[in-house]
Amino acid sequence: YTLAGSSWEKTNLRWSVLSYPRLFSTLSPSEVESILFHALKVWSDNTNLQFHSTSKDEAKQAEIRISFERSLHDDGYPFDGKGGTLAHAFFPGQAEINGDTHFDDEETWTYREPDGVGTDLFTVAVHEFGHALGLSHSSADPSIMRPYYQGPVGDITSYILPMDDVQAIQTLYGVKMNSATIPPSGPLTPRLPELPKTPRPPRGTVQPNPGYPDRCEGGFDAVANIRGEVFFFKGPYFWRMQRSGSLVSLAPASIKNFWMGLPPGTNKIDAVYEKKTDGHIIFFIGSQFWVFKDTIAMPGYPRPLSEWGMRTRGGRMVERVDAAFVWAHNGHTYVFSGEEFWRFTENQGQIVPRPDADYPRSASLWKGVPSSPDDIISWGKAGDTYFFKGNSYWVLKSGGLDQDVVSPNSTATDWMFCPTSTAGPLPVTPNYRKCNCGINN
Amino acid sequence: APAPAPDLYSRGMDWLSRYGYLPPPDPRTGRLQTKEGMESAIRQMQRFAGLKETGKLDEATLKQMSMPRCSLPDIVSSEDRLRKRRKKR
Repeated sequence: YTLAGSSWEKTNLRWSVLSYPRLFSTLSPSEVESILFHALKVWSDNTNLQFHSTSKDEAKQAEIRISFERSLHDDGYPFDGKGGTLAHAFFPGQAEINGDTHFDDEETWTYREPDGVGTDLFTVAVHEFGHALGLSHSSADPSIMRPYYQGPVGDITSYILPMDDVQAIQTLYGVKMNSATIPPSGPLTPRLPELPKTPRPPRGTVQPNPGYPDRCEGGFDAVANIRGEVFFFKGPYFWRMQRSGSLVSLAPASIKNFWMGLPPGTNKIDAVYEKKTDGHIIFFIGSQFWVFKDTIAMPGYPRPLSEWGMRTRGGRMVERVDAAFVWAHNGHTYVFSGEEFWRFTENQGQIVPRPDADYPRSASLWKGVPSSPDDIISWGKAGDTYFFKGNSYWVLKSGGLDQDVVSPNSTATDWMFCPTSTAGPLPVTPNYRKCNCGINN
Repeated sequence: APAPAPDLYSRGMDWLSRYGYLPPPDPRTGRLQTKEGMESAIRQMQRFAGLKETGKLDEATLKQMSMPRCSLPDIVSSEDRLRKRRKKR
């Protein structure tokens, strides 16, 4: 078991129900109260804790206030509709919110229904009250403090806490005695790491020159999906879109301050991608390439691009890369240069792969998108490819090369959070050779 | 086998951050999650959930991540505690 690091200083605790399920549950308010009472009793049966229900008028004074909420509800932990997160509670403490216990009102709260009909309120309530009393999640099996919901635990009158949870609660509030409550003694176990007495001062960051490029103009040199985040490179700067979909900053960061090991004066990156097998990150600049382990270039680089063995259909060695990405649809690596592309099959332990047979092929095989893109990433639903050019991007869905409609979208608006008015007009879809003629249109 | 689709991968990383296995993105330091750090986080999650420790977002792991659960993190780092303490102050 794990303790949260705080507990109530008294053992007589008040609880109050502020609201009841409104949306999908068929439980009546009195049934809900009965279930919650028994869920608290599970904890007080084993310790010196005593719980007292308070009236609505006194609810403000209650340590444990219970409510059924949905979506955003002003505590920083929004619920997410049916499934997903079910409930949460705040650990003991002095603030008003401590001890509050919230259940997602968009769940179908039930009691003793078969698994799959709904979510058993008693089971979840016992777990959440564990938090409200000072227990963290446990990896022990069995333990009611395991974070995952695994179906109803049984009857409210006969349920017994697993030993892991009994030990945890007794560490905080002592073993149940017949006499009045006795405060727990001795240090909490396991001991929590000591926190620094004073917060460390923030380290200074060298700000990029305010003369940096305008993100709303587009024209990115390279775009890459690295560790599930999207990096947009332009000149000596880059922007970074986190997995949450927000930019780390509207202002760009300096490439040399983050990606260590590129030559001084680097002011254009042709393409970047993350390798599938070992997570190394490849930077292509002109006729050279670098291999990065995380944010630091590995020793021995740059090396000549010719090591990739890419020859044009005319037999000429490729001297520059326009785009590179791993297509999630099939796991192959694709490299574009000029109006041709090569496919690679990565093998474990191989730093530079060799092009697959029958390549290069014409980039025009990717219908409806620019044949010489600024860069390409695989993103979104399995196998979707995003082609970037100028201030636009095109999406080929689900591993396709040849779909009916491919429309350009605004990179500025959709990725760079620019107002639509500054994003400029969208181009006409290039290389769009398909024609759909139906009897009705 | 193809790599997990980026959105699955992203969601996996989000899940690991949300429940305390990965440090949350820190715009101030702008640090990048290391490959080793991500594998270690996945292993820790798998160990906590009683799954086979592969360090990969395999089918069993993704299935576990989709199970209904409590919103609270499984791992509360000292960094989070410090942040909460600062916020409270």
